[in-house]
Amino acid sequence: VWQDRTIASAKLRLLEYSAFMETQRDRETYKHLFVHIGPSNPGYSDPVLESIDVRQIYDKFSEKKGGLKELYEKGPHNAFFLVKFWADLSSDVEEGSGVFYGVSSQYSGTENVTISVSTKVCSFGKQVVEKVETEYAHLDGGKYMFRIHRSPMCEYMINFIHKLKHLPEKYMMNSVLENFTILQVVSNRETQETLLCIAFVFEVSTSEHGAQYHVYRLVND
Amino acid sequence: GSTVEQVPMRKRQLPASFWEEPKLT
Repeated sequence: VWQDRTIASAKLRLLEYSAFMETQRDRETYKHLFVHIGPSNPGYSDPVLESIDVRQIYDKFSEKKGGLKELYEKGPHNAFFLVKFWADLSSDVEEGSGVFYGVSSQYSGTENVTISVSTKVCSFGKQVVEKVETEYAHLDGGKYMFRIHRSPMCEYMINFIHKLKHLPEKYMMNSVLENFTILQVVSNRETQETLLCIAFVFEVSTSEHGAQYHVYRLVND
Repeated sequence: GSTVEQVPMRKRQLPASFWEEPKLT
């Protein structure tokens, strides 16, 4: 049931994903979520994901070695997804020192493997920065869990968010975001097999309810 | 470096939902 309705391949499922900023004020913690994919528990009555032809977005991600095209051709195709985020930039948390910018994510898998999580930020389809993290499996309730907890955001991303937030109009922010993408590739560290590949694209949320998203399967038919 | 002119996302073959921000119910 998960495979056609959530971000899940045959071997790995994304359970949660969030990018946030956090600060302490008057001994209280304030957390603002820029983007967030929460836990879900779909049933067979829920609709399956819509599809997008992967060729429509190849140029939005690095087309060099290790880019989306090469990865997709290697497969497996059921591991490839696109997430369109409507990011919430309406934070009233003050910027500056004492603010923590982080990314947390959680996955569950079917195998006791070590995963490598590569996050590539692309500007105009060219990679500008990459973070690679290694995670080990923890057995929990018969599943292998992988948790990246409060991974610090890089300087490039923090500066990017600062600049974006200070643009006066939302259409200007969307114009910048049109050429900003992130590719996350989770692979088996030993075999290099792709377990999950998520292409992120962005707009600014106009909702009062915070960050929103749509998930698509990437197909080639 | 130079940047290559890309086809705007609005001109690509994408589902209608791609442009519809979900509303919380």
